[in-house]
Amino acid sequence: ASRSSVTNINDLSSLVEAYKQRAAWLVVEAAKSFQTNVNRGKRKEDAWNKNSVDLVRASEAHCHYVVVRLFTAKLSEILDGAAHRILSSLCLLYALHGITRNTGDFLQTGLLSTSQIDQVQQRVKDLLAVIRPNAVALVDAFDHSDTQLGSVLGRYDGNVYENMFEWAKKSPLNKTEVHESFYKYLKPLQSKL
Amino acid sequence: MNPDLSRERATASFNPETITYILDGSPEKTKRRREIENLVLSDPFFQHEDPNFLSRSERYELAIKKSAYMVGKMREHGIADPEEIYWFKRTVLGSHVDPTGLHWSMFSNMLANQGSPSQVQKWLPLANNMQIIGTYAQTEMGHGTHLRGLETTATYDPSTQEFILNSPTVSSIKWWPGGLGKTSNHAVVLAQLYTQGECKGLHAFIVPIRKLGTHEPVPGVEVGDIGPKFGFDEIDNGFLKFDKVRIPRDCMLMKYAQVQPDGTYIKPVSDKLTYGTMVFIRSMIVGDSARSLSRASTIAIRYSAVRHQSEIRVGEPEPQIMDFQTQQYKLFPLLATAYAFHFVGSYMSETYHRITGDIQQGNLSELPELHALSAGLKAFTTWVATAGIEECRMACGGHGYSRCSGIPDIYVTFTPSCTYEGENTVMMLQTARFLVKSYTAALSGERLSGMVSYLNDVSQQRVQPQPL
Repeated sequence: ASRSSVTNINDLSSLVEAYKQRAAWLVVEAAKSFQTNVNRGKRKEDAWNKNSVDLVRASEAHCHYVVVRLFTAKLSEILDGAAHRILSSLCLLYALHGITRNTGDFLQTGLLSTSQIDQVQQRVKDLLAVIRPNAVALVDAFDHSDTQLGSVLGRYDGNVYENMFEWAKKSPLNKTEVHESFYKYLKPLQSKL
Repeated sequence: MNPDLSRERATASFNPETITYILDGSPEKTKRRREIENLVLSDPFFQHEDPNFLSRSERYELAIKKSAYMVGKMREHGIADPEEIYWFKRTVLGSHVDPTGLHWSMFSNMLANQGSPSQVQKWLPLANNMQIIGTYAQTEMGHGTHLRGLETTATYDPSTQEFILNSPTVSSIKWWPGGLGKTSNHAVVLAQLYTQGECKGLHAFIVPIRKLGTHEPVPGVEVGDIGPKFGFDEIDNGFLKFDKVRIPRDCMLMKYAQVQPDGTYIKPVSDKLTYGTMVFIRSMIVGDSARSLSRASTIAIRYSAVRHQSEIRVGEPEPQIMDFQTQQYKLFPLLATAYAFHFVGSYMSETYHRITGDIQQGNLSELPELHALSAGLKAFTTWVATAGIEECRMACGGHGYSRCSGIPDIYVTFTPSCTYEGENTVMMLQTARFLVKSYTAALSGERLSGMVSYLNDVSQQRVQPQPL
């Protein structure tokens, strides 16, 4: 077997390769396990059911690979240097964070060593600091209007607290100073107790 | 403008407009999208009262009122391109849903893609003018994603050249389709076809459920609203029960499979063609995952820049909560995910249209991969986005729980996508079936293409788990 080209946790093409190999491994393991059950005389449907947890895991790994691959491929179309840099950081964060959430798969398949998992976890934290100064601009770029967001907390102008107060005043419970339920239920109770 | 947000924007290392162009596809598209959105934003009619303070019935009525006005406005402005319609509608709707949404998506799509040329000619103009208002009735009370388990029957009677629609059991009652309860007068109904004494599997029929004019249910049809749900307050998701309802033969959508007047059945080229509309919707849901997660991330990240809390260094002013690494760790991977899903959504949309074009030309070779990919990515992205939206809500502390944060509405409107158009685990198993089949094919020497081409290398032992 030829050696993998995966050598650098900061290199997106290496990470795409790692995700690919993880997917391949999980598909092959699930398929083999299914086939073994069939070879042992199990009905296909029962063998399928018996391996369905692993089959779902394989599908998830395949989809994860597709997402990492498409995000990485998109970067090659971006010509603006500043945009390319920040989106590359985001893409790297996506790929590395995915590894930290699925370390078992990457360790089990021998794609990463435990010391490399440590490096990945550290790199994720480094990337948080890289993205921090650009986080607001990155969400602004989605270009959701306030109407589309429908959120007091997420208003473009950030005037959150005064608008929260205004919003609360619109509650139907505030139509009268005293709610009629007070006279109907609480006041009679108070007079009885 | 809040000073924290002003400072954040002033110190960014890139121009957000550049990335907006990338997300939209080009500066021209951004310009056109904004033109369309401004038609909504500048229209006083759409400055409605906050639906959070309305009852469900009032919300439904307001939604119908807006739907009717929205369709009129789009016609008035000549907005007919599907993407432009989508921009217009999403600006009107915000986090809410449209009770006629299925009429314009699945119902019309089904007529256009599953009807024979004469059926398209007959039904589509009626649908376009809303003379008929339709929905897509597939799911039943007792059966959902597993299509072969659906129980509704359509039995062909050659003596009258009619199909008899029937709900043989309580569990066969159609359950959940949007707009079915009160809005629609027609439905595309998925039913097991029986002809010449044999079951030919699931087929689609266009069925009148309410009389044109009076809007009363047609005899033999029992139809209504299924009651309050987790969200979707604007939509009359409905039930539909048939008591031996007769419909003419040409109400079966016959682009692919056909029943001839004497009851002879003609098979479709591929069974999967019947479910093309679901593939279309699943492909679109991938883009919706990106959109919902990007909206939740926008809210949580802006709020994290505005909100000051606690302290990092003793004695100093309360920092922005976005300066806490834990807050960054909650939100920035989700921000990255929203971007990732956006690009995947664009890819799925392009791929769907490309492969659908091939199918129209008779080339079905890529249909299995499209099915598998749309099912898997639908499940993958909706699971991640749903969990991510909830994470964003909690990242907003107590205020995230208030409806004014907007996040509860995003969540309840988006999370049904984990179960509709195919329950996610079942979707993942469909993808797995394709992956295992592809792997087996590769082992036997077949050359795979597309996203599963890596399995070629596995079969030739070129991919082995290796240390980095």
